[in-house]
Amino acid sequence: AARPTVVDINDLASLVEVYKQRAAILVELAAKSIQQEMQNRKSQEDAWNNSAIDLVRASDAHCHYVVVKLFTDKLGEIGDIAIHSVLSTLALLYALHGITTNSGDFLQAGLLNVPQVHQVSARIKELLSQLRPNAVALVDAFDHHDKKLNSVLGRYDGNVYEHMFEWARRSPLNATEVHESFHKYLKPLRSKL
Amino acid sequence: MNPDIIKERQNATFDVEKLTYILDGGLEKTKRRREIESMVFSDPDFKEEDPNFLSRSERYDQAVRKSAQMILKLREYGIADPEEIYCYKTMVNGNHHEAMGLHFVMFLPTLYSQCDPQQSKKWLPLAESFQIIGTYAQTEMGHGTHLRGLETTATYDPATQEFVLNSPTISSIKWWPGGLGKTSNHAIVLAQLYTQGNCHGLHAFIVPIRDMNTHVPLPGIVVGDIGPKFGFNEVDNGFLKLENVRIPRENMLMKYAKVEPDGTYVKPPSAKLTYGTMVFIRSLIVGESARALSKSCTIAIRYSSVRHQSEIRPGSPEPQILDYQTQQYKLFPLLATAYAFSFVGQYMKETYHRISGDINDGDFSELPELHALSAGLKAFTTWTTNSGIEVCRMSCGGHGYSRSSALPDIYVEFTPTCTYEGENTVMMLQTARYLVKSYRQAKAGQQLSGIVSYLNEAKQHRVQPQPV
Repeated sequence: AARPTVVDINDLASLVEVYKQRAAILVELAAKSIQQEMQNRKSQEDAWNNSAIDLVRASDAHCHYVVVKLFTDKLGEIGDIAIHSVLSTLALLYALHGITTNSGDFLQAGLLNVPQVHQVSARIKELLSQLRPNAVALVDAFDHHDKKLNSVLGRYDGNVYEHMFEWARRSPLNATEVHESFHKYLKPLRSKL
Repeated sequence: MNPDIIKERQNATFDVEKLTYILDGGLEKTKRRREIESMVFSDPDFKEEDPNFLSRSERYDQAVRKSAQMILKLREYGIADPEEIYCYKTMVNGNHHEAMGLHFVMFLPTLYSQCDPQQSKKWLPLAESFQIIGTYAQTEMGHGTHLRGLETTATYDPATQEFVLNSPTISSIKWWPGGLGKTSNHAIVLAQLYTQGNCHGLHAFIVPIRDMNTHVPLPGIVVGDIGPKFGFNEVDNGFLKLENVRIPRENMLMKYAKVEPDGTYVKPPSAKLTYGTMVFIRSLIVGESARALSKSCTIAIRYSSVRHQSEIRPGSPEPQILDYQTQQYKLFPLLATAYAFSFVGQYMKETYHRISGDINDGDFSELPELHALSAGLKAFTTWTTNSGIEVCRMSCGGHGYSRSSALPDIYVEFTPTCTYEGENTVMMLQTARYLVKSYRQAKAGQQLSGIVSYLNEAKQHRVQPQPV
């Protein structure tokens, strides 16, 4: 009854499938770890504690799968071709980047092979270049008002340095040209040396 | 306008405005959000000193002033929709938290979801009119996410029809609830319920902690601020020690579990209902992760398009640092993550409201899945976002250290989400418990539904690597 799935690293549906398989395998491994511990005459509670690292990995993989799946599902709701295209690139980057940072899981489970992991890394570089022209527009779309963001570096108008200098001038340490600590500590210190 | 950033915007291949509508959930929502933004930003009552240049006490003072103003304004403008209130508050607070945040985010929602009709009639008008300023006191000095380990007791006395609340040990002192120290006059206290000699586990009680007129702590109440923290300077996180504090029987939230006047205990239909408020907050935190990461990416990517540094080709002018592949590799996966989490946040909000509706109709079937999913996604998104904000800060070089970048503030205000409403590792283990249970059910031939249904397929599918 085995239904083999061919992984196409450019196809989000295929990547969702791979994330799903990874999650299923890690849940199975965690469950088996508990079972193994219990066979070693451990109590249910001790078996759980001794499997906790595997359990957290399984949960992490499950959540990762959910995020990749929901991002992919969302694309199905987007009709605008240009937006669909740029968001698909982002979704692909998200999924592939997750594979490289967790490549051990995918390789150990036999979901991907080593050449494919190399292929994923190369594809990520292409996606970075592809996203480059849209990077500022993509953050603009979050529409964080300057007053809400309250960041000199993240200003919408990009006039960073003028405002950074203006901000520094407002520091309370600049309230007087000579700070009182000079008269209280540094001057007496100099007279003692 | 900086010429580099103008050029960047000219290069875009899509309509930014339309993407904003998708992120907001529709054109109307964007319009309304901007209206609210404009109300807040043009309001001289919200003008403030830059908190970076204030002491903690001054920051708390300024935050309380703003909270009080905000309540008046919400009333003046007739803003009553919870989403719009949330939006208004977000604009007022910027990258900081609000002195009375827990009143809105935990106290009121708990009253809405856990009061019986009579209790609603009594408490809601008081809380909605801010006669009562409330918080949610769950965590204890020695006990956090493991709720069954909480030590605070509420012992029912049928003779007077009162509960007697106590902090029996030092480790049972309530610790960290926002607004508890100085701001609130009531707290929803989670305590182990004892009646007729039996312990029935954790239940929620409304406990008056300060006189509603004088704001002086009531007899038996030892309350105060726990001191400076990692961020959260606008909030007086507090401690609360209860010494034989008597409250009427009606102060136990009785929509689900009940204690009859004679002390008979009536069980709730699901033990998880007591933790409903936490599930709500965890669902919200997923969206908060998206917001914190999207803000951080906005700052780092805009700055990276303005900043020029070094050279790629010898003799050429200094390029924008966004042209460096390493900078793109740091920031673009995080940008993708911010989008992913925004959509997951939308999903969690919709799912929470759908399942809450079912719960109100008496259908608890999806509660365990919501519980598991909100716990896991809360942990997953906050961990990722927490490290992501730091990557954004580092990618801004020396200026990322300046408080003027806002990145240090975003980081310190966000980091506690990895701990509050459930420490993340514990959250992941809660999700794992549900996954392992589901796996065993699937193995036993049971058909699973919902997001874990893939565990049914685990045996059937085998992925085959594609030849390269």
